[in-house]
Amino acid sequence: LGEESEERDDHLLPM
Amino acid sequence: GRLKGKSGRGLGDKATDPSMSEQDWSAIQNFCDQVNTDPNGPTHTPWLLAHKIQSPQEKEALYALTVLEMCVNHCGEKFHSEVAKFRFLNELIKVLSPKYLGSWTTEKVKGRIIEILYSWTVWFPEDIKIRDAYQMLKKQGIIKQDPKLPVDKILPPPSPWPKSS
Repeated sequence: LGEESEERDDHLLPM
Repeated sequence: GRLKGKSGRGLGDKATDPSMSEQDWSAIQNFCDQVNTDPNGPTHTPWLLAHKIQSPQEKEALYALTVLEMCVNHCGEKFHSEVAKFRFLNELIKVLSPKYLGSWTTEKVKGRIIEILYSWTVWFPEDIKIRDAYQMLKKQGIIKQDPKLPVDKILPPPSPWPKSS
């Protein structure tokens, strides 16, 4: 479950 | 915790020491060995390297980029998966993008990062985030064209260890 939320929060920086 | 050699000095510092005129391959090899031994190595090391890659000292940044490449090739799946997340890739993007650190990063460092990112899109096509980050950098004009990979990068990883001069 921890891993899933980590995935959800993993976003590309606006460039 | 910091990865330390017998001298107590951080192995990461030794492998990226800008006062060295050439890359110290045995220091890098020691560093990779330590990353593989330390249970926290694969999760902490990418951040240690990101910090050095963002160094205002060009040489330190360049050495750290080489260490990063070698670690991706030699430190296993866990290290690789940390580096393949946006969380880490963003640290490289910051060095390239004028929105963040790009305005005061040398072309040499930027060129190396682009080369490394591109080579990862070639060798790890399953890493969608690496591909997405690279494509976005191109779309934004931060990467103008795909770099030509040097001859020693044409072989897929794991790359052989260069001999220390």
